[in-house]
Amino acid sequence: RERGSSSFNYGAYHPLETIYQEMDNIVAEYPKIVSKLQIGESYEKRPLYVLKFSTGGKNRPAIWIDAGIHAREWVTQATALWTAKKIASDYEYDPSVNSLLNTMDLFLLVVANPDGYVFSHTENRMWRKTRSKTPGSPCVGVDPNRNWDAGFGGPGASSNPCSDSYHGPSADSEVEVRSVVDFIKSHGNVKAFISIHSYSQLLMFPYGYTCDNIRDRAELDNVARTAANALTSLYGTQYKVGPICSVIYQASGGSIDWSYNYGIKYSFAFELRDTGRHGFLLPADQIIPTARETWMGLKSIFEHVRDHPY
Amino acid sequence: LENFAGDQVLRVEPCNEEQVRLLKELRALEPLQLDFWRFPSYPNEPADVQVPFACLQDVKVFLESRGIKYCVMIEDIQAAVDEERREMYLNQR
Repeated sequence: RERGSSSFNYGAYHPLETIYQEMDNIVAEYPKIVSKLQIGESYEKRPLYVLKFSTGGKNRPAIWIDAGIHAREWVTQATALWTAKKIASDYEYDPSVNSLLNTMDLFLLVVANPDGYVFSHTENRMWRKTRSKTPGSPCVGVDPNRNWDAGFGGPGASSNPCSDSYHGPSADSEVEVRSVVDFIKSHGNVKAFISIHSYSQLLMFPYGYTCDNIRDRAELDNVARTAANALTSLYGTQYKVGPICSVIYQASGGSIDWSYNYGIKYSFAFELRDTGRHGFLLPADQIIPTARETWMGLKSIFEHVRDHPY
Repeated sequence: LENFAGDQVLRVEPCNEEQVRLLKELRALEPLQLDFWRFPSYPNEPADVQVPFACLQDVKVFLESRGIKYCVMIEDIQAAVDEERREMYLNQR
């Protein structure tokens, strides 16, 4: 049995219980800088746990990271867990992590859609949505990345409850989304919002619900390109960079559009390594390389956020 | 447990706005139960779509009759799922 973060196999896919257990192990091993918060419960009453990395201080400026809002993108949750361990174990050894955590707090939601994640392990490997029931429809679930209050119900989201991109009955209708929104609002000092997905290697910034440019486009483009270059430097993985609308497609109700409109300038979405040849079934031997290269990109963004307070 | 035996993932490459529009129409056809992994967006940007085995012929005919380029990216999703499950089982052991 995997009993502690030193013996845990980060290069494998794990069920939710094992991930949650490992989060507890990390907290137990690094109690000075890591703690666990529960920010809510999923539709099926599973806890939504956030790891908080902090060296103290009161309501410091913070960075938010969530992973796995689309359940089937398993390398995302696996990368987030590896990242948690990396931050905790590098503190006191990596000057960049020290400097970051001496200035800011970091919140990491490792499994943003636990119901969907469990369903993708037990019933349908290709499940992407939440598991909420829609009155009057036989179909289950809402695409939680079409459910945020940013151009809700607009282009690039479906009003059909059976669609994989169903936007839901109203903005924030999904408790998984509402819990994050409530947490960010109650915190009040979040300066960066990073959402991690995995398909086709992209690093994006707002907007998705409209193809209009954001006010901070030049800066965010620059930050994203620097981060993508840092990521590429490790294994040569090529990333495309730009606004969601032009890099992939117009999609409304997305998380980073909401966060940007809420006032969090440094809002980014990663789509991690996956050429599509394996679909979402990225072989386990690519988990750690994916996590390692993503860490390079994340650190680059962290450093910019730390050095450019606003 | 859902079985994906024979389901394929097609990478579709629309070359103009009209073909993008057709793909969006295809996406809206609920009975086909298509799962777009990457949505149709702009000309020359690929879209990836998981097609259930039962609809493969219909979808391929639709694409070919309209001159929309595609290739089979994943031959059999169930085979990939089975391989993943085997790996996880070995790992747990």
